This record gives sequence, C-alpha cells and structure tokens, in this order.
Amino acid sequence: MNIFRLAGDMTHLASVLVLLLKIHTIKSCAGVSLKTQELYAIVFATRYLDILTSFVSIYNTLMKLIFLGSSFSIVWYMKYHKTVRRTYDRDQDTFRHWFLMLPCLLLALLIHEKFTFFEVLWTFSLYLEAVAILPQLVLLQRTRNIDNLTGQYIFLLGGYRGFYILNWIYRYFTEPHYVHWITWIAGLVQTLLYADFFYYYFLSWKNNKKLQLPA
Amino acid sequence: RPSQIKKDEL
Repeated sequence: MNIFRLAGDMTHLASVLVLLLKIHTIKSCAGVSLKTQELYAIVFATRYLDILTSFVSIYNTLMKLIFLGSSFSIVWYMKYHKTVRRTYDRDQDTFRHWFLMLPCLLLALLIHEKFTFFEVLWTFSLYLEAVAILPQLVLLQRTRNIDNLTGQYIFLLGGYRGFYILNWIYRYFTEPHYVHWITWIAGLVQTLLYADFFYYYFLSWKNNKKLQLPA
Repeated sequence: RPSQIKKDEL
C-alpha cells in the first residue's frame, strides 16, 4: 500500500458516500444517471468475484464490501425507493449502456493477461469501469447545469483513478516485475474521459459560478 | 514466471 493508492481508495470511497448521502438525505436522484450506477454495480460485481476465495487484507475485503454494498444500494434507491424513483428523469437518461458492455466483453475475450473465467471477467470490469461514466456525462450535457453534490461526486470519481495512475507509476519504479499494461491503459482512458468535465468544473470553481456544461 | 501475484488493488 502506498499513499497514492490510499488517497485513491479514500477519494473513491468519498465519491460513493457523497452520492449515497445525497440520495438518502434529500431523497432525490435528480441529475444522476441510473445507467452509470448500474454499470458500476456490474463493475464491482465482476471485479470482486474473488472476494470469497482470495483474502488479501481486512482493508481490501472491507472496501470491496463497501463498494459492492453502496453501488447496489444506490441502484436499489433509484429503481425501487418510492420517493427517490420519482425524481429519476428516465427520458433524459437514455444512453444505451448495454451497447457499452458488449464491446468491453469482446475486448476482454481478446485482450487479457490470462484466459480464465475470473481473469476475463476481471478484465471486463476494468474496461467497463473506464467507460461507465459516459451515460452520466451525456446526461449532464443534456440537463446542462448540475447540482453541487452531483458535481462533487463526478469530480471525486474522476480523481480517484488519477491517484491510481500515480500509484501505478510508484509501484512500477519500486516493485520489480510490476507491469500491468491493460490496467494502466484502461485507467488512463478512464481518467481522460473526465478531462473535459474537470476543465469546466475548475472554471466554475475559479469564477465561482454554477457549473454549466456547454451544449 | 513471476509468482502468482494476488490482485491486491481494488
């Protein structure tokens, strides 16, 4: 464990807690894409299949449970909670996210480190995580401005993978044989997808204006 | 071959 990875995990944890808190407190999920949340639930489900078979540390298992629990409860809130589900604007959140999953699955079947069931699904979860934010970013473009909590959620979510990139650089230089091109490239693509959001988020923060994304 | 490295990252 290094400071970059810990910062990444804490930032990731903060992002899901901000979202869960927002939905639980104000009983609203306006501006949040259910499609992205469903994709994240699938990312964690396919990423942590080994939660029962391979034990790394208490921290590792605890964080996996938190990420699984929070992502599935966010989906539950948005789909089934009597009050929250009414605030979900389904006619704006129309990204065909199943079209994201198929290319990720095909790519995982083609490019992976080992051709085993777990490894292919784990690689699938990496590719899917890289593009999972797209429905949310598309929804933001449509609804134009976003409330602070959703903005913070996306900012933290994008930031965590940036910390992971620093972690991968640190581990590359400090651990022999630590080379994982698939993880690195997927992580880089993921972070780059947030780049334009970060740009507008920073502008709104600098000019102390409400975050407005261009049409 | 490097030992079967565990996936220690989240």
